[in-house]
Amino acid sequence: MNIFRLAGDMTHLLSILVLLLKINATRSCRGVSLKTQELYALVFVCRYLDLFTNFISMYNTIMKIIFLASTFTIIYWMRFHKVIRVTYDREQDTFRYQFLVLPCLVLALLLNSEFTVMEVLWTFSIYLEAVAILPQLVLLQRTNNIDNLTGNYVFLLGSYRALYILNWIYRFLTEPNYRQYLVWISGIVQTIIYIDFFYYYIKSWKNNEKLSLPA
Amino acid sequence: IPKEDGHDEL
Repeated sequence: MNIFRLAGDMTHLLSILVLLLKINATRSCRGVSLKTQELYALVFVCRYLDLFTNFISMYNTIMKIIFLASTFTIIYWMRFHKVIRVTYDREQDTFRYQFLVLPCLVLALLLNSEFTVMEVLWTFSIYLEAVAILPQLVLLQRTNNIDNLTGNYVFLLGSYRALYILNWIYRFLTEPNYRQYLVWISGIVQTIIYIDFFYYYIKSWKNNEKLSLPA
Repeated sequence: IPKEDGHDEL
């Protein structure tokens, strides 16, 4: 574990905490994409099947459980909480799951390092994570008045990905035989998806204006 | 990917 990896994981954790806090404190999930949260739930379920088969470290196990539990909590609130669910922008959050899930599944079946159920599902989760933020970005673009915390949530998620790239560079330079091309390419794609958002986020922060994404 | 160690990133 290097400092970039730890910082990346902590940023990821913080992003989820910001989202939980926003929804819980304001009793509103306005501007939050349920589709993105459900895609993340699918990502975590497929990736963390090894919770049952392979122990890596206490740290890994606890983080995996936190990511799963927090994502399912957010989904539960958005779908079933009697106050919160009313604030969900159902009509705006129209991205179709199948446009992301099916191509990622096909790609995982074709491009993986081992053709086993566990490994294909793990690879699927890597591909799906790369694009799971898209419904959230589309929803933000349609939201006129983006909540500060929602903006911060997406910014922290993007930062987590950027820190993981630094982690991979560090590991590549320090660990012999450390290579994972599929993960690197997906991670780079995932980070590129955020660049446009970063540009407007930093611009609004510099000018002390409210964040808004041009359509 | 060194599979025998499992995937150690989150």
